[in-house]
Amino acid sequence: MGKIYTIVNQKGGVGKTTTAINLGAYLGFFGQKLLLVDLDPQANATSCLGVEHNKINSGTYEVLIGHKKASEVILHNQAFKMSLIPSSPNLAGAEIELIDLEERERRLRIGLQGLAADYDYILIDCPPSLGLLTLNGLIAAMDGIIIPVQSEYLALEGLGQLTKTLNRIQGNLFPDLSIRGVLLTMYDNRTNLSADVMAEVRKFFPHKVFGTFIPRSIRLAEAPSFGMPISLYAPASTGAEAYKQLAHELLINDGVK
Amino acid sequence: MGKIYTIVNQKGGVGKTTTAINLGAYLGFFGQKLLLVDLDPQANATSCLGVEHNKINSGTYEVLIGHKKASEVILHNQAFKMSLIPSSPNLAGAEIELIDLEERERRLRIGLQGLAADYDYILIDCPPSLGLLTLNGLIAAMDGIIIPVQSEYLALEGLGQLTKTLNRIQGNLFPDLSIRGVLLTMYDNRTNLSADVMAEVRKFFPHKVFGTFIPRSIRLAEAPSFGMPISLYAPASTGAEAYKQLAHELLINDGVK
Ligand SMILES: Nc1ncnc2c1ncn2[C@@H]1O[C@H](COP(=O)(O)OP(=O)(O)OP(=O)(O)O)[C@@H](O)[C@H]1O
Ligand SMILES: Nc1ncnc2c1ncn2[C@@H]1O[C@H](COP(=O)(O)OP(=O)(O)OP(=O)(O)O)[C@@H](O)[C@H]1O
Ligand SMILES: [Mg+2]
Ligand SMILES: [Mg+2]
Repeated sequence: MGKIYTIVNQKGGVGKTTTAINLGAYLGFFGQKLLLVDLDPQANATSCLGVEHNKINSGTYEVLIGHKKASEVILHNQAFKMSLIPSSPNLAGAEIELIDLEERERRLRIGLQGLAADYDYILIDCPPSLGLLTLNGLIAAMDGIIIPVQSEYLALEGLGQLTKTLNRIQGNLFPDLSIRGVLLTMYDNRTNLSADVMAEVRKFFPHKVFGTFIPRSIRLAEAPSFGMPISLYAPASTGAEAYKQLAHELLINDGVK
Repeated sequence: MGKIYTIVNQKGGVGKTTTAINLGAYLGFFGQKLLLVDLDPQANATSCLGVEHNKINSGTYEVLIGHKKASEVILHNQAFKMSLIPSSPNLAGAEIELIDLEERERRLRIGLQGLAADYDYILIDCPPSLGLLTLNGLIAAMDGIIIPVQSEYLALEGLGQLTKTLNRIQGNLFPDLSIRGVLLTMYDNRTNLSADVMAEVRKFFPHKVFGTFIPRSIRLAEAPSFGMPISLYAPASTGAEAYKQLAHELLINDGVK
């Protein structure tokens, strides 16, 4: 059975989408069958893979609402060795529409059931909030969550709120919800700030912080404008090397490599 | 009457809080009486001013729900020449609680009525979403909104969704809603990416982009950990100069200077 990891942090701009795309791409690079689920109405993961989200007829929204099966909306990209359940603008309305539906926080989990047999890894990219969309992402995280933390002070502030939310979910909706790992992103070794934040994060999440951290690398910010992952856009960059190393670390610890 | 500007962009991590704090600080520096409203459950603006949001008894949440008057929850800081309506953790629950309340999208606008007579400027910091909290921020923006746009590709993607939301609001809830200005942030002149994004943003928002743009400056990311605005933490830094220039540009165009 394939592993399902959800990438989550309600703090904005910490590298959730960048991690989903590029960790995903290197899992594909190492021969893993990979599915990405774009759960963010901004549809950044969808556009990072060169897909025009305004032209999407069906995707994550239709799966959540129950109009389509997940297998009916998956897009495949051979060049990137990745498959995608795309986001679309109507996903923005899903938060409100989900409120009145049965099993409103389990819709994604139910929608992805069965797919884990077809893929080695499923990564879910979340919006920067703790609403019903992110809640669906958390309940679907069968093998745990990956928390990107920007190596800056303000990113520390939100970790308390995130762990409170996780504890609440573990208390009733999903007792087995676990943290697969915490990833430090946009690490800048020219300042003490990043090193200080890393030390704080390691204290806050003992034994959970990935050995690999992602340096600030302009190539990672450029790749989305070319609609491709870093593994194809700039494979020799420090950003690419770091995500490759992260994929390697994940595969080793998952017992796959 | 003082001016009320709301700082908004659903894209995460684009510099909304950094702009609210530091534009605010320099408006105070230029002798303007300034009030900051923290409408984000993350309470980043509150902690940037050295206030422990876990110790806050009443703030924005109480004003929205109607338990307190705005004047009863304002904190004053002489050293920073700023006043603040702080956020607190219970604000996270407000999105759901507001749904069933009367005038649910006008609660902040109503709560701030009368305060515009006591302040020269009121700046409202929003969370990275387009839910009921941000909607309250938009309806309260009596003199317009300020849109920070990170000088990176993914930040462009969200502008379409933001303008669609603005058009919808102008269509019914708040016909006079206007864009006061678009601010380019984290501009990095070592790459073409920032220049390309700036050109796109000027095309997208003709005549609306501030002449001043904010460079990427590590001092801006360090200041929050000291609980003070850049004007006190590192007044000679490029980040401080830029926000000082922005305050100056705003005051000139508002006819105050
Ligand atoms: N390691 C890095 N080095 C340089 N730039 C990066 C890095 N990681 C991400 N970025 C850039 O920083 C910005 C924010 O990253 P990204 O959009 O992935 O964050 P996010 O958490 O998904 O944001 P949101 O909260 O809006 O969903 C983007 O412009 C991205 O290209
Ligand atoms: N010009 C700049 N140069 C360097 N760092 C910056 C700059 N502006 C903001 N930052 C840093 O970038 C991060 C994101 O900024 P900030 O938190 O202000 O964005 P935001 O839009 O308010 O985020 P959110 O969407 O989570 O509310 C913070 O760590 C901040 O300190
Ligand atoms: Mg994202
Ligand atoms: Mg903010």
